[in-house]
Amino acid sequence: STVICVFEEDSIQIDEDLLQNSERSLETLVSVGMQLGIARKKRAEMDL
Amino acid sequence: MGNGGSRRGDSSSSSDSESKSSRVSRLRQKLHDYRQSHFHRRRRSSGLSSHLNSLSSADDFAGIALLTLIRAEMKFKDKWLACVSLGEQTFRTEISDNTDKPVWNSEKKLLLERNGPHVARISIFETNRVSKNNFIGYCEIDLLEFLDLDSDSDAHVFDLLDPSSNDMVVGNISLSCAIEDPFETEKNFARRILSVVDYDEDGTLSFSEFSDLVNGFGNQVLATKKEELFKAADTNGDGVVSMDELAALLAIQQEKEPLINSCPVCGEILQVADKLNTMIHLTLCFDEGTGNQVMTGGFLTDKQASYGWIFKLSEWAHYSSYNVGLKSGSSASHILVFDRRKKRLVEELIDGKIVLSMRALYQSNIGLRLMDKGAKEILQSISERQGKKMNSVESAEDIPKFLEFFKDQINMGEVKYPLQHFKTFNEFFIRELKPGARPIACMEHDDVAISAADSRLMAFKSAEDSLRLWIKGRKFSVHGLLGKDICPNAFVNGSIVIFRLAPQDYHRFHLPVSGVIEKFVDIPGSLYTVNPIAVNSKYCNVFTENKRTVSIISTTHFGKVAFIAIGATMVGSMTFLKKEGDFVKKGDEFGYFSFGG
Repeated sequence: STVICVFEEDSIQIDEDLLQNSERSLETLVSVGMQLGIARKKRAEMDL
Repeated sequence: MGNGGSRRGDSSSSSDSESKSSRVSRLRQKLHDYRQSHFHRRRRSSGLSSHLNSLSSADDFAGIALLTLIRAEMKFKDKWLACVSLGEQTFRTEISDNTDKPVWNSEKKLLLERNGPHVARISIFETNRVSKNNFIGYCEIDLLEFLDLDSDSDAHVFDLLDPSSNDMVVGNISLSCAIEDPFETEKNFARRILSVVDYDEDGTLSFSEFSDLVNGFGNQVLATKKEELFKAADTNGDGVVSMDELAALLAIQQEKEPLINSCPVCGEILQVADKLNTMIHLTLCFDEGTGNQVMTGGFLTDKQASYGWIFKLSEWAHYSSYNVGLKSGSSASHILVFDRRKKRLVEELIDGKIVLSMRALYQSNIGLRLMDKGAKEILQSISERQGKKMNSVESAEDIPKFLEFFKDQINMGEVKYPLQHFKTFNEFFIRELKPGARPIACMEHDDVAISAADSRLMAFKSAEDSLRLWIKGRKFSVHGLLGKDICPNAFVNGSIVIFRLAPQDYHRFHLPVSGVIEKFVDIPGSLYTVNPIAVNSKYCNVFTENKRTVSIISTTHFGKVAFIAIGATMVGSMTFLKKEGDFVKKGDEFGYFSFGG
């Protein structure tokens, strides 16, 4: 079974390690509750 | 530190702790000294501006650790081998004699980086079968904590735990770990590369030997330039380059105009700006296959390293970074996944027969045409029958066998109810966990999204990326995934995260974000497998053809989030614990998958 989450464009900054593994076609073993990403709005505030 | 816990090494004499600073603090001091000397050297050689680079690379460096697996004490006699896994690397020892006290004395240099993996897993296998080894015990050791132990002795003893029951000790292993002085690393490196081209073994390099060395590092400098470099290196003017002169040249030249562009052992292109890590890379590469009882490397996981005769075929297997995950074609017999918590690769084996049948069905046009001619109905029927069977009282008898099969992957200690609580297999399959078993990241911050399931995850910035890198079904689209009852506009090029649950996983899914549930839409469909073999098939469109339920969650920080639960072969039943209009908090239980159609 599988769950897919689709976020609106530019709404989330997914954690870099997850993106990097996926770019290598490598799945990442995760558990419920681990951080997935941060809202882009928040990210922009932090960058400022 | 790790799970071994029972540090029984000779650490008793700690009376003069003042004089006996920890090895890590000594290492830190060495690194400090190293940085200071490097800084002054750089000021002399290339001006102040370049030293920042050096400091940054030195800051990233923790050191080379020499790990030695000395011996073990097991509870029965056998021929034993041990594997060490750290990050994406696994090494194995030789196989011991038939004994209950195997001695290996095998050592391996491992690179410890500040933010890199530092928990080593030691796995012990018995090897009395021809092609299959049995995993008997393991321990996990945080090497940075190990190095921090104050002790007169470098060797420590750790309990080996039974993979099927974390409380049971099946033996112990004695090992040591030491950090190499960065100065020593630099010196050893110069000595090692000198020996590679020092054909007459006189401990110095003539011009022709020096010239070969420069070529070996992938540097295409002109002959006149080589002469110039050689003269610069030969500071005492005796016509040859000594080890010290070579070390000095490499240190200075690598900053000005790097000599070392690629590793002569593995061919990897080296980062020009990162001299320190270049030196470490080459040191570790040159170290392969030499030294005292050095462990064999080139493996990705401990399972791979423990294979019997098969290991001979894969001993030097090399995986480029782009095919490390799913193996395609005839090699599709296992899937490698990266364990985020432990920062290392683990191997998910698929039964060979299943692989063949999945490939036949999902990776060929003919297979899919067969699927159209009735196989879909068969999959539906199998799933419904499986549902009935798994809801029967008799099915509870399968639970112990299931636990045995996945003995190192299911932790019963975190399950809410004891085993006898489950009256059917399906009840066990949808087991709940104890409160707090899954900590929620940044619980008070709704602008941080979390993982929705214990799973193997793929994440892509856009649908386009997901198609380029993972989902190969020709008909996949976000529109198709969401179905015709949901307006797809906001999601069309949004980020996609795929959580794949394996049979042994905790099968409840949780909310990744906080918000209000706007709606649920059930979409009927097939029950193809969601295994990567099918997802990676251009002929199969599992995500857009399988039975699924789409829910839309309206959030403050992420806008709308589409949450799609997709049924699969045999596990086609989805139950939701929330309803439309509910306010939900990230981490809340959202529903579960169970056996059935």
